[in-house]
Amino acid sequence: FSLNLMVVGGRGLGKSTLINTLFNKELYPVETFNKPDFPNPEDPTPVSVETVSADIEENNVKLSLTVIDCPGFGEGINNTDSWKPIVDEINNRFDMYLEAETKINRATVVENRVHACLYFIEPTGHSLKPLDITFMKQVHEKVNLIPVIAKSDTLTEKEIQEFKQRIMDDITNQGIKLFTPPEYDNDDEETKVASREIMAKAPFAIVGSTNQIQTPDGRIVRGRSYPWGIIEIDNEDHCDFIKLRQLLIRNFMEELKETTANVLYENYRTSKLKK
Amino acid sequence: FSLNLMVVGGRGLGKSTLINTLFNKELYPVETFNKPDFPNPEDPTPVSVETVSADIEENNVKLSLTVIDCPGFGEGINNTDSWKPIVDEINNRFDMYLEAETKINRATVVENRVHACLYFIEPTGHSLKPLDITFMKQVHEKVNLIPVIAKSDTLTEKEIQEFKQRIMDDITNQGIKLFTPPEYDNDDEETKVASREIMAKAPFAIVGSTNQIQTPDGRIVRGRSYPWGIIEIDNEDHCDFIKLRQLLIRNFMEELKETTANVLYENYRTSKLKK
Ligand SMILES: Nc1nc2c(ncn2[C@@H]2O[C@H](COP(=O)(O)OP(=O)(O)O)[C@@H](O)[C@H]2O)c(=O)[nH]1
Ligand SMILES: Nc1nc2c(ncn2[C@@H]2O[C@H](COP(=O)(O)OP(=O)(O)O)[C@@H](O)[C@H]2O)c(=O)[nH]1
Repeated sequence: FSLNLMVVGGRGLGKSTLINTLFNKELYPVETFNKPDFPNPEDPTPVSVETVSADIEENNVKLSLTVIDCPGFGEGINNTDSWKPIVDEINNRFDMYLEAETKINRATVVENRVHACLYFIEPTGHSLKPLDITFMKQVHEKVNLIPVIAKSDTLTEKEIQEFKQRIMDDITNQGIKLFTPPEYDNDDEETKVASREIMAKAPFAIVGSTNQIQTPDGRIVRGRSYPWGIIEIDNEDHCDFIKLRQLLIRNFMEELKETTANVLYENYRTSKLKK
Repeated sequence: FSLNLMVVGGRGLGKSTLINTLFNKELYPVETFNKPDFPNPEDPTPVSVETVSADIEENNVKLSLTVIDCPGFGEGINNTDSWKPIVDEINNRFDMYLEAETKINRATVVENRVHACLYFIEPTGHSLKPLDITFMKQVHEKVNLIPVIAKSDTLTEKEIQEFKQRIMDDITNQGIKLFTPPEYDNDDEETKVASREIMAKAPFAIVGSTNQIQTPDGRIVRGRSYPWGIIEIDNEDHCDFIKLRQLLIRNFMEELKETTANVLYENYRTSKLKK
């Protein structure tokens, strides 16, 4: 089993923490000291693409996980075209696959295509920003796009509901397509219900933490401890982390890869061969 | 008594809410529907300056408050020169004063100069962004600069301490000057201690809310209610709101105005007359 997961969003939105939380592994050091250098702050900010791979175990199944991170995105004063290096990365991986496919020994084609892109939305409480919209429009037809509300413990329950509604309105108005798991008639009812329950929470309001904390009633949980209370990552009344994890690892991992292979890659290949 | 307070920071950092909280008055509608229009998202974003005035009462003293808001700052994809309209506003107000001063009847000079600028830092937990640094360097010698950590209920106590340290390191390294209340030898000890206690909390980790909420132990407080607990605005163990309020309204209002008149304005006037 393998999964290639791209992670995009402004600095400090908890991306590294969320990856570590999803896979229960310190894949990313949550560094605050690798301050990017901006000698000329008003020049367009360089965006780079970095890859981290690890073998992890999920339910006794070995998973080869690759996380594609895009530091620099949205960080500068001028973020014009900051989506370009990221779109190039998605395209390059399609190209590598296309090239490998055309070779004689197809059995050795390495699966490097991006299976999903988690896009982190700043929890402003208002609506999507121009950069959010521009980025999502650049990638939604190349990758399974899964927007998440970053650091959602910033928002009250009511604010989350309203924010989710406004985000989905923006997404609809802008013609942005999100990953939607296909539903098959021969799926059993339980599968269909589980699928709809997961997607009903989109965009997922997530919180990440690998800290083990003891609650006042004596349970040990992963969470963030504030003077006014403890938010529990794995508590579905506190955030949608569990739903996101189910989507990525338990319920829809195969759907993500199939959609990538059969729809997104095919569209890319078709439009490329037409040129 | 009058106070001209400028408020600057990215959208959705709780600026409107904080102003309403500081003065316990719905000065600003906390609107989420006035979505700015970005027909060409990649063009530099227009920054405008808006003024709201109100008469409020503080400890039986009437205060004429003017809040100068700067919508559009930091919101776009390209925020190059987004500080310019704001610096122009500060300069224009100095120019108006300069012009009024040179007229014969000086008794009628209206005090429109900006007495303080609250700059809202996004609670990333990392350090200052290029736009933060660029903006602060453009204004710190023209206005009393008071940086605050916006929506600080996003951060744990430990994260706040570390973030404050990194912010102050950035500020020191970049040569940015913050408002510091002058200390006089003939101040009584109590005044000196109060003054140092307030400034020791800078940059102030603030939270805003005008919602009245009942706590589990039956108190009615201003706060934000989460499933895991209630953050109380006026609780100094929860955030530095009280300290900021003391600075602006109780302890240092006169110092802010004197520094503006005797130092910042004088420097502006001197460099202007030299040209
Ligand atoms: N409030 C809140 N803070 C978080 C969350 N996840 C991470 N953080 C904190 O936010 C800061 C930045 O996190 P990091 O994972 O480095 O963000 P990145 O720059 O996007 O990779 C750190 O202080 C984290 O502890 C979250 O879900 N909620
Ligand atoms: N977590 C948190 N949310 C806040 C705080 N202050 C305001 N908000 C929420 O953040 C959203 C945007 O607030 P607003 O005052 O309109 O921000 P502005 O765009 O900077 O003026 C609203 O949903 C507010 O309820 C705060 O101190 N902490």
